[in-house]
Amino acid sequence: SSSEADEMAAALEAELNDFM
Amino acid sequence: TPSSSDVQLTEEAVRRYLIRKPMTTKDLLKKFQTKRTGLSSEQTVNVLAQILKRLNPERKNINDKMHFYLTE
Repeated sequence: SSSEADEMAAALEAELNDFM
Repeated sequence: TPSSSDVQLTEEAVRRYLIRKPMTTKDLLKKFQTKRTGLSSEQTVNVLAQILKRLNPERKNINDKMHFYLTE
Protein backbone atom coordinates (compact mmCIF):
# COMPACT_ATOMS: atom_id res chain seq x y z
CA SER A 1 0.00 0.00 0.00
CA SER A 2 1.13 3.58 -0.38
CA SER A 3 1.08 4.12 3.38
CA GLU A 4 3.51 1.23 3.85
CA ALA A 5 5.72 2.76 1.16
CA ASP A 6 5.56 6.08 3.01
CA GLU A 7 6.53 4.39 6.27
CA MET A 8 9.44 2.62 4.63
CA ALA A 9 10.65 5.83 2.99
CA ALA A 10 10.43 7.64 6.33
CA ALA A 11 12.36 4.85 8.07
CA LEU A 12 15.02 4.86 5.37
CA GLU A 13 15.39 8.63 5.50
CA ALA A 14 15.68 8.49 9.30
CA GLU A 15 18.48 5.93 8.98
CA LEU A 16 20.27 8.07 6.45
CA ASN A 17 19.83 11.30 8.38
CA ASP A 18 21.96 9.86 11.15
CA PHE A 19 24.65 9.36 8.57
CA MET A 20 24.39 12.57 6.55
CA THR B 1 9.71 -17.76 -1.59
CA PRO B 2 13.06 -15.99 -1.91
CA SER B 3 14.12 -18.37 -4.67
CA SER B 4 11.30 -17.10 -6.85
CA SER B 5 12.24 -13.44 -6.42
CA ASP B 6 12.86 -11.68 -9.72
CA VAL B 7 14.59 -8.61 -8.31
CA GLN B 8 17.66 -8.48 -6.11
CA LEU B 9 18.51 -5.58 -3.82
CA THR B 10 22.23 -5.24 -4.42
CA GLU B 11 24.73 -2.39 -4.42
CA GLU B 12 25.25 -2.86 -8.15
CA ALA B 13 21.52 -2.63 -8.87
CA VAL B 14 21.18 0.57 -6.82
CA ARG B 15 24.29 2.02 -8.49
CA ARG B 16 22.84 1.38 -11.95
CA TYR B 17 19.59 3.14 -11.10
CA LEU B 18 21.32 6.17 -9.58
CA ILE B 19 23.67 6.57 -12.54
CA ARG B 20 20.68 6.56 -14.87
CA LYS B 21 18.74 9.32 -13.09
CA PRO B 22 18.25 11.05 -9.73
CA MET B 23 15.85 9.17 -7.44
CA THR B 24 14.14 9.77 -4.11
CA THR B 25 14.06 7.15 -1.38
CA LYS B 26 10.52 6.32 -2.47
CA ASP B 27 11.61 5.89 -6.09
CA LEU B 28 14.26 3.41 -4.94
CA LEU B 29 11.87 1.54 -2.68
CA LYS B 30 9.49 1.15 -5.64
CA LYS B 31 12.28 -0.53 -7.60
CA PHE B 32 12.86 -3.03 -4.81
CA GLN B 33 9.34 -3.88 -3.68
CA THR B 34 9.21 -6.59 -1.03
CA LYS B 35 6.93 -8.77 -3.15
CA ARG B 36 9.59 -8.81 -5.86
CA THR B 37 12.73 -9.22 -3.71
CA GLY B 38 11.32 -11.58 -1.07
CA LEU B 39 12.76 -9.35 1.68
CA SER B 40 10.75 -7.97 4.59
CA SER B 41 10.07 -4.23 4.84
CA GLU B 42 12.59 -3.95 7.66
CA GLN B 43 15.25 -5.85 5.72
CA THR B 44 14.65 -3.68 2.68
CA VAL B 45 15.08 -0.47 4.68
CA ASN B 46 18.20 -1.74 6.45
CA VAL B 47 19.90 -3.13 3.35
CA LEU B 48 19.10 -0.06 1.26
CA ALA B 49 20.40 2.23 4.01
CA GLN B 50 23.69 0.29 4.16
CA ILE B 51 24.05 0.40 0.38
CA LEU B 52 23.39 4.15 0.22
CA LYS B 53 25.89 4.78 3.01
CA ARG B 54 28.52 2.87 1.05
CA LEU B 55 27.72 4.49 -2.29
CA ASN B 56 27.51 7.94 -0.67
CA PRO B 57 25.62 9.37 -3.67
CA GLU B 58 25.38 13.05 -4.55
CA ARG B 59 22.17 14.73 -3.45
CA LYS B 60 20.07 17.47 -4.98
CA ASN B 61 16.61 18.86 -4.51
CA ILE B 62 14.22 18.55 -7.44
CA ASN B 63 10.69 19.88 -6.90
CA ASP B 64 11.51 20.26 -3.21
CA LYS B 65 12.31 16.57 -2.89
CA MET B 66 15.76 15.24 -2.10
CA HIS B 67 17.11 13.03 -4.86
CA PHE B 68 20.22 10.84 -4.90
CA TYR B 69 22.35 10.39 -7.99
CA LEU B 70 25.73 9.05 -9.04
CA THR B 71 28.05 9.98 -11.88
CA GLU B 72 30.20 7.39 -13.62
